[in-house]
Amino acid sequence: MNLFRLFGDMSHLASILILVHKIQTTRSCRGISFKTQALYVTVFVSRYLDLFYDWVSLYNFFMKVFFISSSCYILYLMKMKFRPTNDPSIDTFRIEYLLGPCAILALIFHYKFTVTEVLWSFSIFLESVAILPQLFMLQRTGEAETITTHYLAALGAYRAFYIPNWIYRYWTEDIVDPIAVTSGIVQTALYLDFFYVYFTKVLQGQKFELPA
Amino acid sequence: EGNPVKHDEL
Repeated sequence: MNLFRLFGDMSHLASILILVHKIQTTRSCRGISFKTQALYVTVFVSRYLDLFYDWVSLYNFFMKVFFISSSCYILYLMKMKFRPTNDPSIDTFRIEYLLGPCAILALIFHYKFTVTEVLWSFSIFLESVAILPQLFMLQRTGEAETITTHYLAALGAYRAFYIPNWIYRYWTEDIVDPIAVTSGIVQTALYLDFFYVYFTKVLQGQKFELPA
Repeated sequence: EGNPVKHDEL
């Protein structure tokens, strides 16, 4: 563990807490893409199967359990508790265009041809693009509640923090994980447009609005 | 059966 990864994980944790807080306090999941949230459940479940056979640390164990359970809880909030506030008609990104290519990529690029390793690769690839339905929705509506933008900023920062972590691990442990690194760079790059508006508008106290 | 790469990150 190093500070970069710790900051990344804390940022990831914060993003989920911000999202749950937003849904609970506004009693609404308006502006949140159900498809993106469902993709995150897929990501966590397919990646953390090693919970059942591989022990890393107590920290690692609890974080994995937290990510799986909190992402399922968010789906519950969106589909059951606050269902009327979820508007599927603006959540129109075709996720089969993400699932298919990620599955193919996972079959080509993996560290070992076993079910769990291929699923692990799949989850890494899928995570890198899972935010697209959400960003697509933001693009369509052209605006977002401030709290939603804080959620997205924390979520984007998480993988960005992992990049210096990978550089650090390369120097100190001589470890390189090419699948995670390339996907992580793609994942972070997808947020660049968002970050630009977030830093120049939201953090200056203005509303998040995309130019018409 | 060990992983070729350590999956110790989240």
